[in-house]
Amino acid sequence: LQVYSILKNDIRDIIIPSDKVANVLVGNNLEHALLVLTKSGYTAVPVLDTDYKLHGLISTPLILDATLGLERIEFENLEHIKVEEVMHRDIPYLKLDDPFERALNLLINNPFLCVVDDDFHFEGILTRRVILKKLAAFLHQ
Amino acid sequence: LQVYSILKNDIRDIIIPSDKVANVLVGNNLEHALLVLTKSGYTAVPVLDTDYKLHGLISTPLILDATLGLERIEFENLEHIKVEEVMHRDIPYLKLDDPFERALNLLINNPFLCVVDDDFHFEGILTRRVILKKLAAFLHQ
Ligand SMILES: Nc1ncnc2c1ncn2[C@@H]1O[C@@H]2COP(=O)(O)O[C@H]3[C@@H](O)[C@H](n4cnc5c(N)ncnc54)O[C@@H]3COP(=O)(O)O[C@H]2[C@H]1O
Ligand SMILES: Nc1ncnc2c1ncn2[C@@H]1O[C@@H]2COP(=O)(O)O[C@H]3[C@@H](O)[C@H](n4cnc5c(N)ncnc54)O[C@@H]3COP(=O)(O)O[C@H]2[C@H]1O
Repeated sequence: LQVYSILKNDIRDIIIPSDKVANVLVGNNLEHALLVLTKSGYTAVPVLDTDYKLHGLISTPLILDATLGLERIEFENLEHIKVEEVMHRDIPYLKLDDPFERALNLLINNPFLCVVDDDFHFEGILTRRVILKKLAAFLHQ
Repeated sequence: LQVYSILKNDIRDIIIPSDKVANVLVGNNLEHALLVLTKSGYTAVPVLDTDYKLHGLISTPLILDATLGLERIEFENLEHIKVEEVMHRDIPYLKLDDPFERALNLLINNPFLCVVDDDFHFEGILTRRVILKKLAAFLHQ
């Protein structure tokens, strides 16, 4: 019986709230986005608009892929390309009342998941680190 | 009783073997390392020597941090800096007969772990994705 309880809990208590999450705006250019990623130390962050709605995800691999020229990496292009041109749009997301089980299944292939409300406003993220910590604690009960 | 069995299994059957793992050499420069990361799509890979011994880990955040100038990102420096100057050396590692429990605890704070033999030769990696897949399957028994 105990095994199932962890799967049914909702994720509300374990998300990192939006004010603690680094992000970029859809209208930013890739040079700015790369600077945010470099300074924050993260390899991917959510992409929002000025109403704090979720639009997608931008990562260093996506940005660097846009700089791959024929022979070398061409960084000069970065200021001329917008985040919305290369960001990953079709990302899975969670609602605050989604169960742990849904988050666990989606985190198999995603390092983190964005959490939104019914108007698609960004609430925060749920990371692999937090879910692994919960699972390790659960298995050591 | 069932809960503990998964923790005691050794990790041998779930690692990604070395021939499937992208890596760079200690003597490579950061421009080459960034190219390997960009083409492979990974954000961090192991650093080896020509004897296939493990020396550390190199990531896009570590490389980009080395390019942060006063005002902007200075990519010209990359070909003049060696991987061994910026790589993360003090990384946790696993042996093939280590238990799942040790891997789970270390993957809380590390996206992947390198696996080595007694001579520190690189055997492969164990990733968060694989361990989450195992845990999800275990909880759905
Ligand atoms: N400043 C820091 N301090 C301590 N540990 C750090 C760290 N930066 C990275 N890590 C460690 O490295 C893992 C991978 O980070 P990454 O940036 O690739 O991948 C991250 C990043 O893309 C995103 N993320 C996490 N926290 C974030 C935040 N506060 N703002 C924006 N994005 C975040 O979620 C992904 C998974 O994060 P998770 O925590 O599971 O896993 C993190 C964490 O264990
Ligand atoms: N080409 C691809 N195809 C499918 N999914 C991909 C992918 N590249 C990345 N991903 C997904 O993104 C996650 C984070 O990748 P990242 O490169 O930041 O972080 C990776 C990377 O640093 C390293 N890694 C994984 N496989 C590798 C390999 N074959 N060679 C070198 N490093 C590898 O281990 C970290 C964790 O990997 P994990 O699989 O848990 O988690 C991966 C995986 O779920």
